[in-house]
Amino acid sequence: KKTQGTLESFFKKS
Amino acid sequence: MLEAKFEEASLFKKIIDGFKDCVQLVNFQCKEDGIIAQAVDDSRVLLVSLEIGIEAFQEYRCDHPVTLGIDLNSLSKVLRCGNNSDTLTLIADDTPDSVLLLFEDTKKDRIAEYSLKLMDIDADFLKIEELAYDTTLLMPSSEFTKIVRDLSQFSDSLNIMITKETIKFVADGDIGSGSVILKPFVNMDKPEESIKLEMDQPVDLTFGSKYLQDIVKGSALSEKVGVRLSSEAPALFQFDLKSGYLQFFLAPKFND
Repeated sequence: KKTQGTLESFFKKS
Repeated sequence: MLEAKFEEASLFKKIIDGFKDCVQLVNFQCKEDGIIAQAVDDSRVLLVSLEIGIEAFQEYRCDHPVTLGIDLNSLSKVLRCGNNSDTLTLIADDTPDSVLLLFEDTKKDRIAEYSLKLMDIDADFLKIEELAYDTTLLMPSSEFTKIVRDLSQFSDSLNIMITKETIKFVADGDIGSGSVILKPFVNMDKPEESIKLEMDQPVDLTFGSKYLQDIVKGSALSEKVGVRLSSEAPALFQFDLKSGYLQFFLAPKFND
């Protein structure tokens, strides 16, 4: 079973 | 003052149609060197990043940086009012509360003018670092679109596996399964049909079909799509403009 990842872990807020 | 004139309204329509189904409220940042925009979908899985360089315009002038907060549903309504072959000029003053869209049919001396109210959109601007990818694939966007649409019928997940010589797309679902295997090749007569693969590391990644189906709507912009994959970063799908690009960053699915 796979879970959808999100972008937050990859990009920083500027 | 912003005055950005597209030689054909169809270009701006294709750009907006390319991402209006995955994000709704978008800040368009207009600067001296062109227009950029960025937006993340509600589920925080897909990021759209747009850059329209000056060369993509017939005429471009922006003396003062200005942000246009636009509801893409409303913008689409206005864009439907213009004909594809009309020129389209976006006009805004330095502190605008609306943007003017001017469609001109030079053959008929027909001028249509629409004003669209702007919105104050509170959105984070994410800083996209130069990411390192394991694999870069360049292929015809029509082929990529067909694979995504065909395989999405089988499952809400689409698996992309790339090894040195093989690109494999797989979907496995309740009604059955499907796979498409491609090999890199060069078509000398029709270079746009070539498939180019640069691989440092094999990849095996799974993505949500619904996001891929949104991404392929950018295919109208370019004959080619660039796909960059890494197990450490969101996948990047890129459609190049004459000057600039439409990029989609998509977070993969992972094993529990």
